[in-house]
Formats: sequence, structure tokens, C-alpha cells
Amino acid sequence: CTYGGRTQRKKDQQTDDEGQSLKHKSREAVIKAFEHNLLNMFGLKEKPKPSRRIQVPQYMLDLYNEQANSPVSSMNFNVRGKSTRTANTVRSFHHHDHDDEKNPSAANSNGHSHKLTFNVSTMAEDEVLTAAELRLFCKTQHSISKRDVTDTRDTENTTQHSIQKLKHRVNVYQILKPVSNSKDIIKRLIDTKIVDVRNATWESFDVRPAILDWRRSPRANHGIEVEVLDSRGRPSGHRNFRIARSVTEQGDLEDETRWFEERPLIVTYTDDGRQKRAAGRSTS
Amino acid sequence: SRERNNRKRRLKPNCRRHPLYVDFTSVGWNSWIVAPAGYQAYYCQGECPFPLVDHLNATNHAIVQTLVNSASPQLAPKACCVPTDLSPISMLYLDESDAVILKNYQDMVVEGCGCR
Repeated sequence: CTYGGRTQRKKDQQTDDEGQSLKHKSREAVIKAFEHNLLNMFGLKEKPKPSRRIQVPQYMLDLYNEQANSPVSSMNFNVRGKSTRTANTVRSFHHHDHDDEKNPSAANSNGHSHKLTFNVSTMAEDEVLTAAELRLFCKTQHSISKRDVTDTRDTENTTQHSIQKLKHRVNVYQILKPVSNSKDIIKRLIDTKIVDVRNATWESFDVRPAILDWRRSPRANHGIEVEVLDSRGRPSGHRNFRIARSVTEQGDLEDETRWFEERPLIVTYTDDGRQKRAAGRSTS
Repeated sequence: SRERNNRKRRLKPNCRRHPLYVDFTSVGWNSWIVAPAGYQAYYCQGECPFPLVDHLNATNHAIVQTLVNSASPQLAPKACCVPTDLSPISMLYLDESDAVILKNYQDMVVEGCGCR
């Protein structure tokens, strides 16, 4: 500026612009590095860009709220009946229901059993699976309940019979080898439970053996089969169990939101090794 | 002299915890972080003056370092005010494949500060 002149001012202006641009670039680089560091801390490679409207299963929200409201010292996923003591990560997976959408009444189903496939390949390889559950929603059917409640007022035999009618056995199989003919399918039973359909509840089935297999060999993931039998072991319709998306009287698929709330869910509990161990070395 | 020292101390507050709210919405991370919307992380700041008092939660090493510093500052700096107790938070988010994940992250919130 001391020499004066337009050229120098122009040069100065140019230098200023370049400086600003460099500053801007370096600021961007800093922000990028900052974000990269944070994502790395969260165990993510890049910022997730959800492709759909964020919908979170109620069970996951309940687990989160339980965690958020619990005292700091007892922060772990203590799920009753599950060995989740060391787990610090919970993932939820919905099954692929594209087949259901094409033909909801018949897809993968033969009336009393239903095939469900889940993509669990997104689980990090270095995480240790401590537990995995398949959660199925069992809804009550008032028409059945009312009739059976009336029945229970009759003789003792009728009561016993009615109670038996309200109990269903649910078998969960891992499909080892799918065959076009559903009778020849090779499967193994991984969990079974007797469910009383008088109560609307979420039933949990242990599917850890299947998930362990699928993680070892993703090509072996042929899904699981849910079979509903009556108390005598005969095939029974699974009207009470929300396994497949239902169809309205007009032939349309049921409401997306309702189906989302009640559809099957696999929940996995893993340990990424970052959890602080309770019995660590003590400081002097 | 004591009054002057007190005034100095008042100007440079002792090591303690200060609020630091991390807002995921303001950095545009609310598109994939479902909950919480943000959290109070806190930070530690302040002086670790000689002599170190009990509530400054100093280690034996910090006491020795402070003693050396008070005798000859060129030999060792003052002890640092750092987090001494941290707690985890749970986060509910969607990953790259839209899977819903609930995870506990260790050492996210400062519970206590001290001179180390």
C-alpha cells in the first residue's frame, strides 16, 4: 500500500482472495477431519444417510429410555433371560417382506408355518454376539376369548379343554437347506414355546444359534421358519401371531404403521470390546 | 499480600467442571441420530494452584509436580485440570444400512474434574 498504485492494490486483493479461499479450504478440511474423528469414535466409516423416514421399533425406544433413565453405574442391557451382561450394542432387524407385498396371504407360508428371512450382514465382524432373540407379537382375538371365558364357567372338563384351545405351541426353526418343495426342507428346531393367546404380548425366542451360523457363513442364511401348532401338536393357523402382513377385506395390504409396530423383529446383543469391565484393576 | 493473592486466585478460578452441551441437531446429525437430540458433555477448566487442596482431587504425582513447579517453574509445569471421572451415554441411531442401533458409548460425560 505504501507504493500505491492500482496494480499493487489488485495484487493485494488477489492475495486476500487466495488467502480467504485457502482459509475456507482449510476450514473445510478441519471440519472434515473433525467429523471423521467423531464418526471413527462411533465406529462408523461415514455419516449415515438414512434412505427412508426414520422409524424406530418401540422395543428399541423402550430399551433406550430404560438406559437413559437408569443410574450411571448400572448401564448395561440387562434383558431378562438373556446373557447380555457384557453387551453394549443392540441392533434390530426386520425381515424382508417384499414377497409378502406381492402375495401377502401365500408368501412363504403354508397356513401354520411361515418363512422369514433377515439380512444380518451389517453386524460388525469383530463384535461378539452375546444374545439374539426373535420377537413375535401375539394379539388377542376377542371373539375367541369371550367364548372361552363363557366356557370356563361350565364344567371342569370344558374349562380344561378351553384353556388347552387357547394355548399354542410356537416352534422356531433355522432353515438349513431350502428346497422348492416345502416338505423336503431341511431345518433344525432352535426354540419352542407354549403361548397363551389370551394375552396380547411380545414373545421372545432364542435365535442365537442361527445368527452365529449366518455370521460364520452368510450364504447359509436361508432364514427361519415359524410354525404354530395347537396344544395337541396339530397344525394351527397363526391368526393371533403377527408373522405376515395381513390383507384388508378389499384385498389391500394393511396399514404400514400398524404393520411396522407389530411385525417380527430380530434383536441382537453384541459386545464390541469397548465396554469397561466392572472387575478391572483397582487404583491404589 | 494475602489480599493480592486472593484477588489473583479469584481471577483464575480453580479447576472445576463447566457445562458443554453437544447439540446433534446443530451439526446436522439429527438425520441419523434418533436419540438423544444432544447431551451435556461438560469440560474441565481451571487452575491447579499450590498448595493443592483436597477437593481438587489431586494424585500424589500432581502434588509432587505442583510442589516442584512452585519451587522452580522452569523444571516442571503446573498440574493439569482434567476429567477424572467419566460416564457413558446411550445413543439410538441408524447406520449405513438403515438398521436401528442402540449403543453405549463409554467416557462421554465428565462427572468429575481434578488436577493430574
